[in-house]
Amino acid sequence: HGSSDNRKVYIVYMGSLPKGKVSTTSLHTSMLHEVLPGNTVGSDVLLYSYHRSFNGFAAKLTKDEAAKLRGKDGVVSVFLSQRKQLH
Amino acid sequence: TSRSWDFMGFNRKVKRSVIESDIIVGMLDTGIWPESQSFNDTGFGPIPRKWRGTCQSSTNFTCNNKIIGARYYRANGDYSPYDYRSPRDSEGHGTHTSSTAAGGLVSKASLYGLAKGTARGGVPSARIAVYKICWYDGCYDEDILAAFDDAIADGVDIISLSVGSIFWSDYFDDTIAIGAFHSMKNGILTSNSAGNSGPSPSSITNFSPWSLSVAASTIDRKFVTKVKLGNGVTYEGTSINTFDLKGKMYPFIAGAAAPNTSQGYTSEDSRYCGPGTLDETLVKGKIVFCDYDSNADGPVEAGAIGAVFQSGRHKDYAFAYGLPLSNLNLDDGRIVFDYVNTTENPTATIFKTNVEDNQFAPFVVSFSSRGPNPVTADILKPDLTAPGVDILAAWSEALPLTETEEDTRVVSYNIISGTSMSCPHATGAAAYVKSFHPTWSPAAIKSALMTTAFPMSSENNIEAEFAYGAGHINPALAARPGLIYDAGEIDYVKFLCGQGYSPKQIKLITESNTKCSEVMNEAVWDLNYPSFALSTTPGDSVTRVFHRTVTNVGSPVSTYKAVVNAPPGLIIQVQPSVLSFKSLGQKQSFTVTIGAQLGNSMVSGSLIWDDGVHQVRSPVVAYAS
Repeated sequence: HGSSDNRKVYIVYMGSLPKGKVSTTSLHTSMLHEVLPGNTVGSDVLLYSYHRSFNGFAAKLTKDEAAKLRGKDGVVSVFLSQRKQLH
Repeated sequence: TSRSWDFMGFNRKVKRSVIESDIIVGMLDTGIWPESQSFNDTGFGPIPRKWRGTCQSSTNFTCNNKIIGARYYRANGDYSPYDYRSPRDSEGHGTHTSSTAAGGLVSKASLYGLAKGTARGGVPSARIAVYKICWYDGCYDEDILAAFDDAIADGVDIISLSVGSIFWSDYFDDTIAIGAFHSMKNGILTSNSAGNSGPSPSSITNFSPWSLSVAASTIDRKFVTKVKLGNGVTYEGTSINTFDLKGKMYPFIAGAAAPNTSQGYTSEDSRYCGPGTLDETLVKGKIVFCDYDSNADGPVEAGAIGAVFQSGRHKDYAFAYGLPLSNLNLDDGRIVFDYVNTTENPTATIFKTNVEDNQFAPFVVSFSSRGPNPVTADILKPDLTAPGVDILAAWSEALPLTETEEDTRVVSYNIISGTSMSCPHATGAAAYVKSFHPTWSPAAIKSALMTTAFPMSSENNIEAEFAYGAGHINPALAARPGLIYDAGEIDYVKFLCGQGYSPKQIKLITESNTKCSEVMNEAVWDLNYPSFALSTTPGDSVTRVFHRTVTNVGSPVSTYKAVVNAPPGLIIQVQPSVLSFKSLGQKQSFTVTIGAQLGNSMVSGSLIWDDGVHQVRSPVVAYAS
């Protein structure tokens, strides 16, 4: 569940929505810019920006990129997307 | 569903709230079949004003005044040819769960005459918002979290999610626990299926304390499929067999006697009747005996007229197959196997399934995931149980009844089993409670469901509370619980402190500036939970003090006395043992001291607050972890 360049889908969970008029999508894009080589953050990398009820995003990352995000301020957890099953 | 609500005393004439039609149930699942009679919007008024969601309409999908919103989520991965790129359900599961929670009344619903009755959901007048997160290859975390993000903001009242992992994760490494936490923060209860990995201990994977974890149990009917042999003897197996062989006897052959040798298979392979292992020329037109259960693709592919499986599984739930089939237990299977092997020209027939009374109901089905809680040992999970075995509910007409290639039968109602089926029963019950108490918190609704649950016995479930939690839901009573154990975000903040989350993490998750003190290490016993769990190491004695607060929602002036049930080995002391209330909404606190001396086992007791009208029951469990 990822892509051919060793990128896999990670969830970057950042807790509650920030207070005030903050564009969370811009925040997520800029965080990705900081860890991705080059400046390419398209919809093929940033799959979802969660901004209506809580803060976080889902992106295709390498293991190293995920580790870098894990250490950033404002990040609660970073984990690989799992495939869940119907019960 | 056609029976389960009546089974738990929640009949059609139960009192309904006038605002039930304002309740919006958010279903995160495989989508919905909007044309199903269960979702007919005749008589429904306009969409509630609080609704902020949308309907992703397309050429093949439109909403109505019953299904007021629908979206689909698929950010990564391909679609299969069978997937609708819309909220339409190409699987059946989401249609089934939606109609169980909130489907309207549909008379004479059945699966080819089986389980015939009036199908209905828990809150027939409620609205449904659909969030399609599951596809042919499963349900991915990024889509689940996106659906939560929308559902909370859209204004749903309850979220129902019958999905989970195989392995457990910590609370904030799990999208369902994360989504449920933010739902709770916004006053929305998330109802989760416990999982289908039972009966192994700690097999539950949806166990966050801010969500409701629902086990699956039986109702008072079972599906019996008889097999008659040429010697006149009849055996009873399980399955959902809608085919009618009209009593005609057919040649009977053991799979082991029909290996597909041209493909290199031996009788050691063909005895299990796997796909390709059976010799079509030997099996075609016959009933085949198989040494293990499967989805029956092998016998169907080989042209068998029917199949008899012997297996230790399927004792307490039934499946539909693509041909006449019955699952025998191992004792009967051995006798039938002898008959096939030792009789010249053996014959058999398989009858259409009969629905019979299940006098042992309810008990938690074998596959339902069990506690204890794998992350927080002293929070009891699952919370309660609800019907999840052989449940008839609406189905998608996009697919044949079984996965067997030759099966072309399309049905509008189907019978399936799972904690997926029990979860929407609890969702419906929670929505029913919410319709009477729209301001109650998720914890209050959960408390109402748990403390009014029918107590269950360990006689049929040796895992006791780790199988059924507080017991079996009793929706009619849940709207009148007397007292509630309420909890809000700040209570979970203290709990998270005690679980080792740092103040920095907690500030991000909850926006709370709470500083975790050492006292909060004991917060797990003080979370205002409607059940009590205490773990220790084998052979040790343990004593803990639990602090609790109850809120009066029953009679304005009332006096409750503590009634304790403690078997040998368990000490339960309540202080004070009498609580007096002078008004509604008044809170009273008390402590429960629980002591236990355990070998390598668990002991169960209970605490009931009784005012002569309401019996507010909490299970108490101590166990060697």
